[in-house]
Amino acid sequence: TIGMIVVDGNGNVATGTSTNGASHKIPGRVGDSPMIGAGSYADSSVGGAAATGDGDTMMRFLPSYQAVENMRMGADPTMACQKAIARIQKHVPIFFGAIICANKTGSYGAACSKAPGFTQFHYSIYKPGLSQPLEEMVDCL
Amino acid sequence: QPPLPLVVTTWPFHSATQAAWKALAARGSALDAVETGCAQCETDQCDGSVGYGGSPDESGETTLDAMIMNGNTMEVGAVASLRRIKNAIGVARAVMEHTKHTFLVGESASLFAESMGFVCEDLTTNRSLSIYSKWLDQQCQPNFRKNVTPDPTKSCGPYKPVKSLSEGKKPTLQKQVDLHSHD
Repeated sequence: TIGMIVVDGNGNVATGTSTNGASHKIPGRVGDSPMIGAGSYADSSVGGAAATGDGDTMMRFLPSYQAVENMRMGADPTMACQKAIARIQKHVPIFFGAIICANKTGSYGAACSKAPGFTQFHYSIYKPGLSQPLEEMVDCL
Repeated sequence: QPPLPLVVTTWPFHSATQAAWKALAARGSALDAVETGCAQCETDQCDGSVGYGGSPDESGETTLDAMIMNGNTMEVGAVASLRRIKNAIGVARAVMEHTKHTFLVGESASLFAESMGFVCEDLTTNRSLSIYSKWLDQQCQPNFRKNVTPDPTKSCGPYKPVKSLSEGKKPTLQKQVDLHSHD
């Protein structure tokens, strides 16, 4: 899945996702990406979040909505993402998933859940001062 | 440097991030930038998990899911299990802008998309066909079936339900992790 958060120069926030889902899914199966609050969530009074990973598991926890609410309660974007991932890990200790977060003032972060073969999450950002997209990375929880 | 504007994208999908930034530079809104960026990934078929020609289902078909959300107005448009239409994020935006609904799914979502002028085309490619035929050759492993017969860990369907073999045990959400099959 591509998940994306855009905050424009005036602090207006929009998010979105697009995916072709899980391979070999049962026809009719829908993942987390199009689910509001699971695939992504935006509230310009706070910020936005978007998720990627095992949609069957992640959609049950609405991690993007949770991350925005974490930011609303004062968490910085990285902490907001980490808390959303930790919440899922309480129920599913090992799952494949990652989330990106940004607040309306332009701070951003990410978090991911460690799984066999997946210990770091790479993501892409663009902000003033850069002349091309920059790849950043976080170690998984 | 001022901290805004900002584009953040999952995975190193830099072409999508670049496209979104360009949309902002061209005085597009944040919503325009999200649509443009995600559409770029659909065209590029980013890592095979976005766009046509990837992640075939049990019948070999590629279907698409997408959503878009305006953080100012809380307007949302979303589509799921979209068939025969490549530009899923564009259809999600059309749901937002041309309906009072939020979420359209399946065959009817595709008919809505066609009525809105989106091109109808086959989402299967040689790549998705080869993924599918390889899966069939491996007795349909891995799959998402459980409590069915024949044994889904050993063979393809068609499957019939059987009494849950794990009745009485505490249900667990924990399952095998498959890094190559995700949303």
